[in-house]
Amino acid sequence: QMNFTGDQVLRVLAKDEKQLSLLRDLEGLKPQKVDFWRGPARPSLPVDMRVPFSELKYIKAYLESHGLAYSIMIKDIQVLLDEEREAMAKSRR
Amino acid sequence: LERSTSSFSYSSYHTLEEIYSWIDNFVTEHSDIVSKIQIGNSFENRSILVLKFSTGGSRHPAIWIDTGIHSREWITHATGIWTANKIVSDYGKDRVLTDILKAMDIFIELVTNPDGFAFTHSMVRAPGKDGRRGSRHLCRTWGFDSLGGFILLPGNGSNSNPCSETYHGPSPQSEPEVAAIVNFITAHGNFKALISIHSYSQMLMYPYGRSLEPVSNQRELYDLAKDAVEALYKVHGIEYFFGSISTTLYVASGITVDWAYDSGIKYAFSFELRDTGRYGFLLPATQIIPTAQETWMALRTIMEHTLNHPY
Repeated sequence: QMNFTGDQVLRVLAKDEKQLSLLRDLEGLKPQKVDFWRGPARPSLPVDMRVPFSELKYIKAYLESHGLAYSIMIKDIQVLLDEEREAMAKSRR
Repeated sequence: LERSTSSFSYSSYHTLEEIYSWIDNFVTEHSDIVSKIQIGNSFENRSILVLKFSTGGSRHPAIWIDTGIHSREWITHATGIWTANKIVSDYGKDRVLTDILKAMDIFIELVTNPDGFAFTHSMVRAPGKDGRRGSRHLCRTWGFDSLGGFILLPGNGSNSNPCSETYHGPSPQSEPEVAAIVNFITAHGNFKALISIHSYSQMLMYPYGRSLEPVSNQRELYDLAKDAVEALYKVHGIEYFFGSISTTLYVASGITVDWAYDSGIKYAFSFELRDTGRYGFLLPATQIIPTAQETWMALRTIMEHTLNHPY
């Protein structure tokens, strides 16, 4: 199993179509860089994307340089995955 | 593995093996009303199973519900399992459900993408993009998150980039999991409602996705979606968007409900189940039952309307 320590999920709110298209540009990156949990659909809907720890700095800089507002939806995915795994194991027992 | 459905935890996430074992027990315990049908095999040769709820009779009109076409959306499989159990436990007690089952059959496909679901348990849950082994698709999430568009037709709004959310796929029904459903529904020929359950954007949508133009039954579908969303809201106060796919989410062709509607299934809906706003695909297991409970009320509303408005 892979380890996702430090990977984050960012929630981005695009103001307009132009900002949305900047997010869509990220879709063209290598898939390891950004994984859209909720893709760029329309400005009124949030965009959620998982960013590996190694790419966080680059992606956050990209968002900030284009004036895209974001918040950290999940600070460390591995913590949640561990909790989920533990809950499943407990239920199985 | 669980030996009886009574000890099964509906408030936990489960592996494919556990779910398939539960299906076997469930069918055995409720053989008077539930049966299991294998409608095909997945790309990696896993069984594709459908639960049939029927009180008998031949050529009953039918309702289709599928969960888990996006395999990392575990809340959908969990909701489907709870729903299946709810149907059995409420039959004979809930007048509406009883009336529905006396006149119609309900089919539920709990794990629409078994390969992808197994992958999320054996390898990783969080990442989305991973090519199917031996596949020509290097980016799109064939074995994992998505089967792409349901019918995978190129067209307005769909995309030739396999890394895109709206990738249209190499050819119509190119995936065996999709073809199994299409063949089954087509051969049956008497489905009156189809509900495809996804997560996690809190939406209930109807055709079209491919075009902003309203379908001929737009008013009825709008009103029904509104009623369903209101019934859902009354359970735990969760608000859903509703409307046509193209006006609510995005314009994209080749998706499930468009195909269903164009195939003559008027009551075609796509659900996006709840999100707490924080967890996305990692919705905590404590939210499985609340999610399923509220979803059930919406499903029941759609099924009741289908029963009362034959066509």
